[in-house]
Amino acid sequence: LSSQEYVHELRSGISEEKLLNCLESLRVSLTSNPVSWVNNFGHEGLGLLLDVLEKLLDKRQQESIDKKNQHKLIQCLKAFMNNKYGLQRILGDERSLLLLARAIDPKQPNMMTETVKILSAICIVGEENMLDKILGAITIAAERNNGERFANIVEGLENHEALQLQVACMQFINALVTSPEELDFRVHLRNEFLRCGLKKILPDLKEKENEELDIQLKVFDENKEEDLIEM
Amino acid sequence: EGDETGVMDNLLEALQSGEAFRDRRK
Repeated sequence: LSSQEYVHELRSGISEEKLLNCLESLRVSLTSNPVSWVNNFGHEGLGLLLDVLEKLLDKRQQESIDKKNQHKLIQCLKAFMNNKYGLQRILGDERSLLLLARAIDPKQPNMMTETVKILSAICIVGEENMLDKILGAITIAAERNNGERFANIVEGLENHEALQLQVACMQFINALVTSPEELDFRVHLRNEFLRCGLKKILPDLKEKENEELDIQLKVFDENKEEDLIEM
Repeated sequence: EGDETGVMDNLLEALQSGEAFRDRRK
C-alpha cells in the first residue's frame, strides 16, 4: 500500500481484525521504506494512529484483539520514530507523550516493555523541558487510575516472569532520575521511586545476576553515589 | 537518507549498554 492508502484505511474505521493486519503491514512499511515515505505518511498518519490508540485506551472492556492492536500501534510509533523527522514529530506532540504514558500498563508486559523503552529514548534525546513533559504525562495517566505516578513502573519491575520488562523499567528509571540538571530534583525523583517500592525490590533484582539488568542497576547505584558525594 | 534512519535503534542501544548515561554525566 502507498502511504496515502494507509491514511485512508486508518481513517475509514476498519474492523478490529482488519486493523491488526493493517497495522502490521504499516509497521513493516514504516521500517522498510525511505524517510520520504514516512514523511508523507506522517502528515496525516501520525494523528490518525494516535486517534486509534486513544480510542483503544479509552475502551472500558478491552478484548484480546484490542490489546493486540494497542501493542501493534506502539510498534508502529516506534518504527515511525526511527528517523529524525518522525522523532521530532513525536517530541513536539504532547498528546503522543500522554498516550505513551497511558500505555505503561503492567497487565500487558510486552507492550509496556516497548513503551517504556521509547519513553526512555525520548527522555534522553529531548530538550531540557522534555523531562517535565514526560513527568506531566505520567502524572496525568496515573491520576486516571487514582494511583501514584510511578506505581506502574515499579509494578513492572516486580514482574519476575518478564525479565526484559524489568530491564526496560530500570532503564526508564535511570533515564528519568539522571535527567535533571539540579541535584535536588535528581534526589527527589530517586527517593520517590525508592519510597514507591523500588527500595524493597532492588535486592531481588541484584540477585538475578542478569547482564543487562546489572548494567542498569550499576548505573542507578553509581549515580546515587555521585549525587551523595555532591551533596 | 541513510544518516537519518536508525535514530531510535541507536538510542535504545546506548540506553541498554549504559553508554547513554555515562555521556550524560560528562
